[in-house]
Amino acid sequence: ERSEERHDEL
Amino acid sequence: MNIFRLTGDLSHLAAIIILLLKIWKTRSCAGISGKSQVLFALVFTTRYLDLLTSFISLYNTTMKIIYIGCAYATVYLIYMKFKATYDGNHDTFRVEFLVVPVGGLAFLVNHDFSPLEILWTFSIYLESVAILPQLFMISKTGEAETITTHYLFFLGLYRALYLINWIWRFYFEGFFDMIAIVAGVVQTILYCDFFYLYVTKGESGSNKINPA
Repeated sequence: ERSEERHDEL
Repeated sequence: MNIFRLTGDLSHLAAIIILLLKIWKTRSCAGISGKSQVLFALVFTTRYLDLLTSFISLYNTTMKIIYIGCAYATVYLIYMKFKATYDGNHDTFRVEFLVVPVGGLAFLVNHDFSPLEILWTFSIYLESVAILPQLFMISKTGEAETITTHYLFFLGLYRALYLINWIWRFYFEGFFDMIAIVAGVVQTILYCDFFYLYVTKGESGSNKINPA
């Protein structure tokens, strides 16, 4: 389960 | 950020600008699939909603705004301003056969069952097939203007560079996103046939490619 890590790519 | 991702983003930006300028300068969208451009506008809209919720960097925010702006400007030019030059008879790909399965898959396979994450996943899956109406249109008309082939080349190159970026990030940062990687591989594979024609026809200098 991924953390609420944001998507940092375009 | 690494050189592959930066080059990829610049290649993507180049493709978007090339297309927008081509339509604007020639005041014509002949040979361009409006359906693909609508799908790209949908891809950016669903992927960049986080513009409203999180700030990552000035670069990230600026590029997202440019992408969304250019995408909608291109759709506007095709369906409104230069509507008379839109070749609807050849732009006949059934996009519902893309949007519906992609929408369903986004609900089934995602990292997190939250609205933003499902929309992001939908956007990633949709982008991998969004070029199909354009490639289909070229196969129907049997030719593509040189500038359109440059647009497709940079558009295909951008995700290929992202694949290298993901190898780089896995090796150096231990980061990988299976959903983005699988969709990116599918997306890049769809361009392979075109890349072959672009390189072989490009050498012969013929100003039109004739996909099989």
